[in-house]
Amino acid sequence: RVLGKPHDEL
Amino acid sequence: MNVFRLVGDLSHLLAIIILLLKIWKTRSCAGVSGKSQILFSLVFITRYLDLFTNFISVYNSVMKIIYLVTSLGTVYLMYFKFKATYDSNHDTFRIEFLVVPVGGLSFLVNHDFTPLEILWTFSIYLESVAILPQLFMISKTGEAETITSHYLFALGSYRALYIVNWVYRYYTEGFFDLIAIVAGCVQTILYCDFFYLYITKVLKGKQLKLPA
Repeated sequence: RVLGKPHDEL
Repeated sequence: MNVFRLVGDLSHLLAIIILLLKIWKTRSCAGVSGKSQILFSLVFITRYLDLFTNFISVYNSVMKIIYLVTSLGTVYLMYFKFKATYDSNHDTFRIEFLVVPVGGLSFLVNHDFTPLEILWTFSIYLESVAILPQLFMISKTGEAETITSHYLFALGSYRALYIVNWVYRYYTEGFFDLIAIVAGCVQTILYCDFFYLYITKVLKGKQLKLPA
């Protein structure tokens, strides 16, 4: 599951 | 934020600065693939469209702006200011063979079928193959300037460090983004033979020459 939306990485 | 991602970002920034300084100081972009630089600019533009709509942190916004400005600045130096030194005869990789499949894949495999998410996915997939024109150019010329090999080492290390960051985040936050992870692994694998040459040759003071 993708957490941490929105994308917080560069 | 964790130390792996921070060092990764700094390694990425270092790579971009090394290249910009090499072109600016030597007033030459010999041995550098302009096509890869165009692809990197496209990667940043499509990835950072949410720069003004989605604030994460000061660090995040500042780095996005730096990446955008420096990558576009590099393209400007290569195709305008120092155009005469651009080696178009060796920079012949057909980037449409990268952009079209990556564009198609980003429509098929993504987290969310929305414009911003599809463009983010496109950017992730494109970044994983964006270095190919540069590696192809080096294989054609058979060698690379030492400064260019330092640039490539820093650039390749950044995504390798991001892989460590994803492992760390998985175990500490349960966070994982399969699209970024798979693309990041492909991207890092493409550097493997270069890493081998860099460590066995450049670090011993030899010129980076590919076996003919």
